[in-house]
Amino acid sequence: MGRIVAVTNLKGGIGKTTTVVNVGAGLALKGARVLLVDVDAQGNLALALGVKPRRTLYEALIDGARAADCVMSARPNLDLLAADESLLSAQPTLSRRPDWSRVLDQALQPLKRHYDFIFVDCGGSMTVLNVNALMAATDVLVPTTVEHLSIKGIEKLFKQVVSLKSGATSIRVIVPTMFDPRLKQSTALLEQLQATYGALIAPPIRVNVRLSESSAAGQTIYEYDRRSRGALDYAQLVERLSALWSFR
Amino acid sequence: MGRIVAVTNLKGGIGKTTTVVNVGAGLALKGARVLLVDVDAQGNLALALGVKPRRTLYEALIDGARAADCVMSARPNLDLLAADESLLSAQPTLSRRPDWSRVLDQALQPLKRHYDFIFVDCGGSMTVLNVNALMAATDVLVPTTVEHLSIKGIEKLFKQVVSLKSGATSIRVIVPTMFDPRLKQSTALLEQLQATYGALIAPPIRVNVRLSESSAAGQTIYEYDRRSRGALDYAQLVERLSALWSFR
Ligand SMILES: Nc1ncnc2c1ncn2[C@@H]1O[C@H](COP(=O)(O)OP(=O)(O)OP(=O)(O)O)[C@@H](O)[C@H]1O
Ligand SMILES: Nc1ncnc2c1ncn2[C@@H]1O[C@H](COP(=O)(O)OP(=O)(O)OP(=O)(O)O)[C@@H](O)[C@H]1O
Ligand SMILES: [Mg+2]
Ligand SMILES: [Mg+2]
Repeated sequence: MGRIVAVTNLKGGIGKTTTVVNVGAGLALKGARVLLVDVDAQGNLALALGVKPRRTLYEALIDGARAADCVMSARPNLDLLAADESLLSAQPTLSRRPDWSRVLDQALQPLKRHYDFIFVDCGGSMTVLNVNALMAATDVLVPTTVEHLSIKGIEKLFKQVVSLKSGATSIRVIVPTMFDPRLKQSTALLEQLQATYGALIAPPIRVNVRLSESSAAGQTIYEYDRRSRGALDYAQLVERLSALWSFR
Repeated sequence: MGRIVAVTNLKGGIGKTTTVVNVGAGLALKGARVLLVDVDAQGNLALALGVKPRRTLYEALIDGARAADCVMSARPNLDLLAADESLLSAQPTLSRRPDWSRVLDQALQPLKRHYDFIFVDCGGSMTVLNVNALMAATDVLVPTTVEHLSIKGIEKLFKQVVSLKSGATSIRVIVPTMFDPRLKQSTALLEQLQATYGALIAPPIRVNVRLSESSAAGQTIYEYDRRSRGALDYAQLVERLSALWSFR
């Protein structure tokens, strides 16, 4: 019940939002009750799901609204607590509070019993809200492209998680994304990742333009093109995570 | 003299670091005195240039060291004020200062007269330091991939710049990156960008795996593969920017 999964990597543009949407939607299709929370002021979760939220996380964190009142239904079994650019001005305000790194955790606690999974979509850099997401998380899922700079980003994230949560055991899975088996650099780097992190490495999500098209269309990959490589790869990841988190 | 150019876009992974390295290095090869400043705690500028900095921006902003003492020479005419993960812990500390959005500007002022250009590499999200970069900037350069979510990110960035700098005139150029003319979605979106932003849109940087390889190798694209598409496209961008900023 109420597992809070932070989906994060210091590196930008490596598939965090795409993973939150398609893992969350995949679990919801299996009957799990899922909440997606966006802590990135770009507010890409709402765009990628094709919905227009009336209320956002800003109201729950800054204006004192109940988080439950800011949640909207995005799909059956799939709720969304969205973000927008108002969150940009929240960061300096939040960091002046003595409990600045626990604000999100406090807002999400009352929601935990209504959901099987709460996924938090983090932005690129380590903002005040990304620290909040890590503090609230019971589990951390790390997407990464199979490239030099992204892999370096993982090492730094581990250090960060260790210093925030006195240990890195909450990092449960590393998901290689946008994997292109035709590039010899990619195949070599994937083997390096598997050698370094062993069983933490999930099977890669292959590069697939249908994933980019689906987010532009505001649909999950299952709605946009059920038979695409992207849909097959994310469905396989959902199965692996269901087993990891003992869901059905 | 001393133009401060923030290279930023709320969207992650769209070529900010690659643009800072190859525009900075291109201008340095033309004889400009260039400083690159990294405000992203990933510290990817140093990695992409293949150098190991002894001191970082953290010391100049938090420990009170003179910024000039934290600068290292990366190439002829090309200096670097690097970042590392210590910058992660700086954000909450900085935001408690009353002048929190001007800290970088104050640190860079004494350096302005030694350089023709100072490029600031921003991280993905709108962190305290990204706000600092925008406040210090005389000019803003916005890289963007030719994709739906990145283009949406530009609209939000404009709003942000307008609210921080009472107007968006400092946004001088938008650089389409990773452009793949074979994808029909890309060509259509590029035309949409040109229709919306007109002369602000520079000719696109085409997708070119040599750019990814060069950053993994710690080299500029001119050092790694002078005849590649990436080198030609960035050299052309450097020419356009030299004309825009009346340099030689
Ligand atoms: N496996 C894939 N194959 C092809 N394109 C993909 C894949 N996964 C994601 N994309 C596309 O790559 C771009 C970046 O993905 P996404 O926005 O999910 O990354 P992000 O890590 O959330 O970025 P940010 O750092 O800005 O939050 C998007 O246009 C997305 O549609
Ligand atoms: N034109 C291009 N063609 C192919 N690959 C590219 C191109 N430009 C950049 N890349 C690669 O894409 C990845 C992302 O680029 P880069 O790190 O410069 O983006 P960024 O916007 O700085 O990311 P972040 O948000 O993490 O700071 C890198 O591996 C880089 O080498
Ligand atoms: Mg995202
Ligand atoms: Mg970067």
